[in-house]
Amino acid sequence: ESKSHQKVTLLQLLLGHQNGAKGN
Amino acid sequence: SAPPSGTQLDHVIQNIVKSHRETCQFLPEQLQTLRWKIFSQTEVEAYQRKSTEEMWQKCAHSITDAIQYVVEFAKRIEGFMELCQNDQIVLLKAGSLEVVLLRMCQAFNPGNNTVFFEGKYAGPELFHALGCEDLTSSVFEFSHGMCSLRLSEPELALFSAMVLISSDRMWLQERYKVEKLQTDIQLALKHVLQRNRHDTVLAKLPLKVMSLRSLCGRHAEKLRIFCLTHPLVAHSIFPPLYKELFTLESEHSA
Repeated sequence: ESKSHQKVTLLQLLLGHQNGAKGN
Repeated sequence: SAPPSGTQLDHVIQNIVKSHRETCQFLPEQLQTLRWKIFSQTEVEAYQRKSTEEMWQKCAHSITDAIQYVVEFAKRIEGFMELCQNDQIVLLKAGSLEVVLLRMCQAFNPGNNTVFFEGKYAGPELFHALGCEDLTSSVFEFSHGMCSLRLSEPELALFSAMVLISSDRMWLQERYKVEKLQTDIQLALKHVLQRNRHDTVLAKLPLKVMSLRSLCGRHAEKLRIFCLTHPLVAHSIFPPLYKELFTLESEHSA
């Protein structure tokens, strides 16, 4: 399930998650 | 777990109202002073003569700008950043446009059915070139309906937070955490509505939530059709964040 969201890099950046998804 | 105390509810209210206020793209009092700025007939016709692609591009930019403020709103809601990263993304992907549509009622003038767009107030006819008359009029009707609820700014802030922190979104991993946060926000909203002697509105909010979901579903469908009918330009005219949020993954990576 989480794989479908791993490419959402811009949203991750806006949220301040510079390193991308970690184990979620 | 135990329901929040009065003090805790007051804290939730203060935090969400402050977060909303700090992340409003346009302050309501500013918009109020701009209501006299309405597009002239000549300007409306110029928008109507634009190509479908150009008008979609303009609206996508407008939506994307507004969404960035919603992301900031979410980040400031206490508890949101404590959710796992997957759930933060799930909630924003599913709910950011809903919050934009909710916030639109602050930029809407029900007196003449116009909304603030590119510096002036525009009626639904200005968006003719989009080729989505039905969706455009539904969005305007929704704003009209929201305005008729006469929510105060704190009430709108709490309702926006409640819409964003929805525990029934698909793909949530720690649903119980989202549920707890949503319950606290719901209680805070109920508390404010009761305090303002405005609690008859409570019964009307679930219908608004359903309308928001329907409008966002229809936006997704219109976008899908636009991408199918304009395959060569669809991926070059939209802002990257808009594509990330709203286009299917296969289309996004294409």
